[in-house]
Amino acid sequence: PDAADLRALARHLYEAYLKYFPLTKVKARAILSGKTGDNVPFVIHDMKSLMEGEQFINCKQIPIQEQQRQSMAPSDALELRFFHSCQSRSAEAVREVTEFAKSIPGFIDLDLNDQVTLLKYGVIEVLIIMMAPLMNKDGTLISYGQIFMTREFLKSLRKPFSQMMEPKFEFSVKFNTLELDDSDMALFLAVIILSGDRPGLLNVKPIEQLQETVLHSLELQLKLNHPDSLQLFAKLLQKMTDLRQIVTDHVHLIQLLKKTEVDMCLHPLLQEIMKDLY
Amino acid sequence: LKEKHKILHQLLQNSTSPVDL
Repeated sequence: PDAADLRALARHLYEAYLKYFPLTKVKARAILSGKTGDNVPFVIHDMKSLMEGEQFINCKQIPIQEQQRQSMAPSDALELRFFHSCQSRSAEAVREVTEFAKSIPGFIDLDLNDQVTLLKYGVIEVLIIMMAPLMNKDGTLISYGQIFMTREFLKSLRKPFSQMMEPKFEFSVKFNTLELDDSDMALFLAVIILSGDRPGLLNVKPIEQLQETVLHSLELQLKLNHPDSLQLFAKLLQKMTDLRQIVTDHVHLIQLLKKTEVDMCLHPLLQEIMKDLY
Repeated sequence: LKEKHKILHQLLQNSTSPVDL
């Protein structure tokens, strides 16, 4: 494809990204840097503020059986409830990523089984990359930017909840130094989704061809958008390796939670994705 | 694979994604 085609592809994916992802990096950074006027996020930094902040977390709750809830310590129930809210938001985010994937030219023409495989293996990687713009070294925006939850608070939760977010913070702080903007992110997410080495793919060639075109578009985009940032394309591709390790560790933690938490009930969509994943 | 991933499959098939998550 010539440069004009690659630019058109970049524009198309950026438009799809804006259409399907409600909290962009531009918006998130404005909130994090206090440039949104009176519209400041509610800060959750301890159990009391978590309780107060629950009303902001506008997600469908997965009910915990009343009896079990009564037999639990109040803070344990609160942690589980919060974890369930996170799951609901993650399931919604999977839907957004699916819509974005479908907007990648050629994606819906792939074998339907391969579309499922690409999403199954790609979606958690995409969600972790999309967390980065919401994070800084001190905490993360959640609930569409209405809440800022501190990193210290997340670290203070009981194990293994306390271990869930710290690797994402470490990754995100480093990833954010690359200073990608939303239009770069759109292309990078498409590259991740179109990974031809996912286990069980039936027809790898068309996936690799699609990915190659998006990779060319990303390379050109980075040259134009970040002319002074040397080796940015190579650095970004390197992140894909780190990302796989983070997803593997994340899935193992969720599997551990499933074993250790009697009240743990995994969202059916997330269950589907994580079953036999790694 | 489609059988084991019914919700993902539904999300892929429905253009407006009215799947009840």
